[in-house]
Amino acid sequence: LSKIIAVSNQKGGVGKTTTAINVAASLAANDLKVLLVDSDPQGNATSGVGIRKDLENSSLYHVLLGHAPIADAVVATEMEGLHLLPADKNLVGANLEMVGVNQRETLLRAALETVRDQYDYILIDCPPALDLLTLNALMAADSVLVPIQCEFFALEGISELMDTLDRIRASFHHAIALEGIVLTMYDERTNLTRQVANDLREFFGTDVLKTVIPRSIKLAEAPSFGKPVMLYDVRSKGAESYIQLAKEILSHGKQE
Amino acid sequence: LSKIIAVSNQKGGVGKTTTAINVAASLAANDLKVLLVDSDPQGNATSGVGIRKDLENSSLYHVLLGHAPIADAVVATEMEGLHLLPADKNLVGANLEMVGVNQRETLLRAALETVRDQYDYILIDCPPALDLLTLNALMAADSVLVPIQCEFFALEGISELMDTLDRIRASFHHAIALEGIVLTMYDERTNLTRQVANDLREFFGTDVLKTVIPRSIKLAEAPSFGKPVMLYDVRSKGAESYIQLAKEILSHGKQE
Ligand SMILES: Nc1ncnc2c1ncn2[C@@H]1O[C@H](COP(=O)(O)OP(=O)(O)OP(=O)(O)O)[C@@H](O)[C@H]1O
Ligand SMILES: Nc1ncnc2c1ncn2[C@@H]1O[C@H](COP(=O)(O)OP(=O)(O)OP(=O)(O)O)[C@@H](O)[C@H]1O
Ligand SMILES: [Mg+2]
Ligand SMILES: [Mg+2]
Repeated sequence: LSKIIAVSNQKGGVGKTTTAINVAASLAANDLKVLLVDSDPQGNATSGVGIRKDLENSSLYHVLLGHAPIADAVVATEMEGLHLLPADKNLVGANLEMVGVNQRETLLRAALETVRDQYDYILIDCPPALDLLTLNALMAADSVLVPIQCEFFALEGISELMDTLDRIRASFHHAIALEGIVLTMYDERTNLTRQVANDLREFFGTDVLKTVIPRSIKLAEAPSFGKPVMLYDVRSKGAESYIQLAKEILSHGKQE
Repeated sequence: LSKIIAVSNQKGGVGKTTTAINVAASLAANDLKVLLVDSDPQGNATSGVGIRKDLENSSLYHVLLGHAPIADAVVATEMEGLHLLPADKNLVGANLEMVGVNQRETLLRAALETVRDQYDYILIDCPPALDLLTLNALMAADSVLVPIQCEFFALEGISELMDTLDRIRASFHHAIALEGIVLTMYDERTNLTRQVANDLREFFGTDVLKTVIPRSIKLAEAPSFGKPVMLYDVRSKGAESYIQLAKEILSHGKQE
């Protein structure tokens, strides 16, 4: 059975897409079958793995609104074992268009059910919001991986996200687990980073994953070549840290 | 008459809030009356100027949905001449709640009309999305200031934002101008930054503002003290660059 992990944080620019792409690629490098779902209208996960956003093809938008079966939208990527369910511009309208649809919060779960047995892991990259697209991802997922930058504004939003998870468990009766909080763009030279990291470890304990992702320019360069960092520069600190993070996630196993 | 400037970019973490707070504070330091509007449910602009988000008080949410007049929600800040229309958690639901309201895209414009004559400048901090909250800000604004990080994913989203502005001009007959594109977190040591900056200047010409905001840790530290950077460390590169940016915006004048 596959494990579905949503990568979510409503704070913008904390490394959600970078984490979703590179954890997905690192899992695939372990001879696993992985599907990366891009549920962000910006489509960064789509271009970050080298897929051109093409309005001729089906995308997550068409799958959510029932215009195409998921099998028509999924594409292979340059990375062996890594498939993508791409986003395109249409997704901008999805939040409003889903408002009137029956069972609007489980549209993604229903779509993924039909392909779940073909993959070991499914990772969902979320937009920087607590909107219907993110709610769909959280309702489809077994667990949520929360990337966070060690800065003040990012710290502020984390309790809001935890409240949202509690509301999902209580009102939608969906037992979503916390896969973990991962510290990203970690710059050990600054006091701010160390202080915020301390605060997070004090508050969340072992929910803060051991693997820390350092700030590494290779991680910011790789998407402009449409490659996960391990295909761009496998010896970089960025690549090594995501390989390590994937190992830590694998060690959690699939059952909660 | 006051000038209303929206600070918007659907890409997350590019420095929208940091720019909105520090341009607003720098304008206020020029003996001008400035209102900062926090239209992001995260409420970072609110806490970034030291205002506690308190569910007892009125906020932008109550103003948009007609539960309170704007005068009840606006508060003074520690900075002389700088007022704030705060956000609170309720704002998370505003996008869905506004869907059914008449003239949903001009609710903010209507509210700001009633206080516009009390301020020289009104700055609106937008969430990282092209949603109804952002549409309200763009429909209320005379111009839009677009912060952008010089990285690949940020570059990708800029054409989407420009398309949105064209759609607003065409279908809502609202002549929103581009105040400018401001390069933020600029790190001149990396090739990626210089390459993306070149691409932007080639494509957008003089719409890319002369003032560039460098990466400066003081800008990331100031919000944890609830202060604009000029109250936290006025001699820092961060403070100086925003004082310079405010001067450049003042030189544009109020008429397009
Ligand atoms: N560890 C890192 N070191 C250096 N740069 C990084 C790192 N992680 C991410 N980046 C860069 O920082 C920027 C923000 O990261 P990313 O786009 O992955 O965040 P996000 O949370 O997905 O943003 P959004 O909220 O817009 O979806 C990108 O330009 C990315 O290339
Ligand atoms: N020039 C700078 N130098 C260093 N750090 C900065 C700079 N500008 C912003 N930051 C920090 O980078 C992070 C992102 O900035 P900010 O929150 O202002 O972006 P944003 O676009 O408003 O994000 P969101 O999309 O979540 O609203 C914050 O932690 C902020 O303190
Ligand atoms: Mg992203
Ligand atoms: Mg912000």
